[in-house]
Amino acid sequence: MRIAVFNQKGGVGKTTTTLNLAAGLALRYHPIRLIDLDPQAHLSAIHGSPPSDWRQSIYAHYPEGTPLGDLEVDWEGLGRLIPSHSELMKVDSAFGKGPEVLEKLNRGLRELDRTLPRRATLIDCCPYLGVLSLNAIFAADGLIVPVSSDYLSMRGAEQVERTLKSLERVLLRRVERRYLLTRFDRRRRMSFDVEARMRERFGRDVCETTIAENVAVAESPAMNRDIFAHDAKSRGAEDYAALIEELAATRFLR
Amino acid sequence: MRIAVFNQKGGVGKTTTTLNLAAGLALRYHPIRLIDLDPQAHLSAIHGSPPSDWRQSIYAHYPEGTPLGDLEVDWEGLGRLIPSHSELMKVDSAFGKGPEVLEKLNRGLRELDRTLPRRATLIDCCPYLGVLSLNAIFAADGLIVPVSSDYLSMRGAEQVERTLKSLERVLLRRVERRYLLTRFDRRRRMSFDVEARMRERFGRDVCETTIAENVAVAESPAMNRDIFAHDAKSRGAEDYAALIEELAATRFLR
Ligand SMILES: Nc1ncnc2c1ncn2[C@@H]1O[C@H](COP(=O)(O)OP(=O)(O)OP(=O)(O)O)[C@@H](O)[C@H]1O
Ligand SMILES: Nc1ncnc2c1ncn2[C@@H]1O[C@H](COP(=O)(O)OP(=O)(O)OP(=O)(O)O)[C@@H](O)[C@H]1O
Ligand SMILES: [Mg+2]
Ligand SMILES: [Mg+2]
Repeated sequence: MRIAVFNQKGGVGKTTTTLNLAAGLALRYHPIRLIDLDPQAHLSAIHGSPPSDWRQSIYAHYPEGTPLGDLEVDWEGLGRLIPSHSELMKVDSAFGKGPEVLEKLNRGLRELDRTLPRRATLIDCCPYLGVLSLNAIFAADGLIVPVSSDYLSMRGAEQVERTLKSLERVLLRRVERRYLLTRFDRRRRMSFDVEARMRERFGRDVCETTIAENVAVAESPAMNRDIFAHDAKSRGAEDYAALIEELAATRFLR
Repeated sequence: MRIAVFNQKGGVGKTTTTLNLAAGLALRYHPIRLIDLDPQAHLSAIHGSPPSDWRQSIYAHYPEGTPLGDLEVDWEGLGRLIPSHSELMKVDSAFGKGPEVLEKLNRGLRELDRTLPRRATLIDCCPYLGVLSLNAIFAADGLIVPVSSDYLSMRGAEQVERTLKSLERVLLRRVERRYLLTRFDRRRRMSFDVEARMRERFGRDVCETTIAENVAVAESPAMNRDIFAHDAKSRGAEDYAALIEELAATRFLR
């Protein structure tokens, strides 16, 4: 199963959700395959040092066709990561928008699925709807769309929905998605207001689970840890665990 | 004076800072010229409805060379806005990175400065270092780099610094910048930790003023208002007013 964590709005918790969703899934099921598809490489930085050589990053798959299996590094407790590198910026510009480049990650993952046991794959996207994010969406069986519980982010969700609807007309299939309310601050009326509007607008596509604003979640990257390793008793760990239960129970996870 | 509000990290408060810096400057000095250079058009949405026709947006300046003066709309209390449109995405792909496209906004503003009284210009950037943001940086006399007071954002600041240093080698001039700590939550040790590290790393390039995490700041967009119009007594209004004092006193504003 391949999940792309996407939202073109910035700072809504894509990287945070990729990290913690992977960690929770690994604790419960099996090691996860992570792909950092953001040239800013924040997920890779949480793992440890991102590679200084682009040939050891996901970028190598694009000009050179390096098999994805050759690019994976171990991530203790989570599974494996294909790290990013700033060179990945070039995919958006150099490779244009010819249709085959949009399928490159999909083909690479199909190859990987043949040679390695099928693992759940999580793809962290950058806040930009370009060739990279389209690669992720085309390769994915489902999308998680984090939406921070504020008004500017809610507007971003509307833009995502429009984008996905037009992609569906091109792909001729439904793009499975779940909107996930993040950074939910129960002291703020705004959080509840945004939640009510999101549920009214997107119905069952909005996760029941919301991820609370929780300082432990923001601190864990500095320790190079996911929320479960950093503070398993925290509200953030509870919420990401509940999210996994819900995604399993509602058959989003397959 | 032209100020680009830039950080390729998402959700750090670029749009919020562009809005409130402009409002505060307008209250204190004179009407401001705002340019929304983000295809997601959040600043334009706060103003009111972004144009449905790209010919009435900043995008029209790129393929058609429409004079910037023709594209301005009134923003009561702030000055004027050149709104964005999703079509602006095409600038990053269609126009490649040939050197003249990087100077397009600069040339357009020079033209505007000849015909209209010189106004301070604030440019809201998208979370992506592409042709659009480079247009803003090349056109600007100075940059404000909002950095939210968390670890992932601090890493983003480091990337901005590297980018600016390599641009300086190309532009053969210093790119004046101020790092602005935003979303500062005094209840969190992390905020103080990030501040200490930022000041240690960037010294006087970090604003003394920090913008507090303040729900009024997050609510004002939903009312189509800046923080001063929304809640002039709020901590957010105080902080943005203090920022303007500081920028004036330290000669960043000219
Ligand atoms: N539930 C939460 N509680 C507290 N802080 C959070 C939470 N979720 C995310 N954050 C913090 O919010 C900031 C933005 O999150 P993150 O970087 O994961 O978003 P993003 O969508 O990946 O951003 P970008 O668009 O730049 O890739 C980070 O500093 C992160 O630590
Ligand atoms: N001082 C603050 N207090 C509370 N909320 C804030 C503050 N500053 C910004 N926010 C909120 O944080 C969110 C992100 O801010 P904003 O959209 O301005 O960032 P951005 O850098 O422009 O994002 P993007 O990278 O997507 O363009 C918004 O919902 C905004 O209302
Ligand atoms: Mg991210
Ligand atoms: Mg913005």
